[in-house]
Amino acid sequence: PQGQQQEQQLFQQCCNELRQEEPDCVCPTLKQAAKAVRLQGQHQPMQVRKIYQTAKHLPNVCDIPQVDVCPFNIPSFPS
Amino acid sequence: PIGPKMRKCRKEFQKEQHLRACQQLMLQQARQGRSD
Repeated sequence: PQGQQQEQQLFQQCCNELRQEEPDCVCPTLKQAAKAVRLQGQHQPMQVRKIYQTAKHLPNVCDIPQVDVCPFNIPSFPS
Repeated sequence: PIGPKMRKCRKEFQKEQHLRACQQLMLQQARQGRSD
């Protein structure tokens, strides 16, 4: 399906972007990126959590050398 | 206060608009309710 193909392309592009980063900058820039996404529109608390969860695990999913799961916190919201 | 290393990373991010595809991916997965 087109949606899956598009997502796969995005994923590959994202991993390429991360590989161009200095290892020290991967997690800080991912955190910045997650914050930028959060501020781009109104999101439900669960969506904000997903944004940060995705950002946190991207280095691991993309198999970025010297970086695994980013140590930054996922925002929590009162239930 | 942020150290020089973090300042450099932040500058790189702002200057190059890095991780644009990653931002789109995060947004897409959040909208779909997925985290992997």
